[in-house]
Amino acid sequence: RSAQAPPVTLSSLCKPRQLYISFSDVGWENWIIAPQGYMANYCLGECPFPLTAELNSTNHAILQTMVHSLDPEGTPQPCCVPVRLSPISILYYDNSDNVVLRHYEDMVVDECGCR
Amino acid sequence: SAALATQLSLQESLQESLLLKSLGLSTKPSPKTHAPVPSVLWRIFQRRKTLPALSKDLGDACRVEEFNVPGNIIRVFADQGHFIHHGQPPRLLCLQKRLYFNLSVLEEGERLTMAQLEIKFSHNSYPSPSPSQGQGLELRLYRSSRLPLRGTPAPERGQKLLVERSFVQLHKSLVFDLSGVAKDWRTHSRNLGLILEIAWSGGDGASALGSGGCTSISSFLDTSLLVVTLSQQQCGASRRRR
Repeated sequence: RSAQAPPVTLSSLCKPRQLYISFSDVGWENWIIAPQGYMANYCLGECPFPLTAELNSTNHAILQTMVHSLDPEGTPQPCCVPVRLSPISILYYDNSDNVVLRHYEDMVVDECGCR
Repeated sequence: SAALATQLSLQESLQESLLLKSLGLSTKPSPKTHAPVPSVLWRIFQRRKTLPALSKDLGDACRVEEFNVPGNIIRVFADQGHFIHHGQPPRLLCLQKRLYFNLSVLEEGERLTMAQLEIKFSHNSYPSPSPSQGQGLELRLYRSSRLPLRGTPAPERGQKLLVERSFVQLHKSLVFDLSGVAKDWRTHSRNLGLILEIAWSGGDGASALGSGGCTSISSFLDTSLLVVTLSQQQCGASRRRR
């Protein structure tokens, strides 16, 4: 028997949300040459029962939502987390004033999923 | 409230240092000079920026496609060596310079996969009086085997010749592969730098110095060392995940 839950709207489902990270906001503008900031995004939203394929869920997450629907107090919903990320490259000065181009993986959230 | 502010500031700096560590940096860099960005790095940066997300995902992030070598960090080291000035210039020698690149910033977990020396001139030039007379310039690059002594700049003894090349035309940019030497500097021997010599060939000393044989190298700008490394910590982890 499932507990009464507020209706889940499409906009509240787990999905990537826009987040722009500005390096000057974190005080790194003195040594990072480029980019000055980038669209990093983040994941937010609900993972309601029943989980659909669009929510990039695992078998475990599907079962967890089932258990959650039976016992909302004892078992939480799965988490909305990044499931596909992409890299960016950053150009910066190091402590010896050399220019460095470094490739960083997992910097941009492309897809979110319920896990 | 002062104690709370101090605690918050400490927490912030701890978080920042953790974040910098995850980016592979031990401390927040504080450059003293903002040197111009080498064009090769701009080019690679711009190309990567314009790649669609899907291509980035499929491509090997731990490979530098432009040079076809493994790596995720590209550095351009500025030359810190000085010109070697002789009291009396040896015959035919147009330029003699010590080259020194401080590779000590490379971390232990980084594997050096490529080192490329670039010698830049402001424009292409032809040695005068005439290349057709069998005259030209010779470039020699030696590996220095001892520290330079203050006040006694030359001559060096026991230098190992790395490169010897003759030129009828000096191009704007000359590039030499120094991967082996740079790897050796990191593993077996101390980095004592290099000696660059450009000399006039095929004529006599008078034509080199008197009639301007050496003038073609007056456009000499500078030298830099481009080094590609692979951070085992970051690239090892991504390979295991895949």
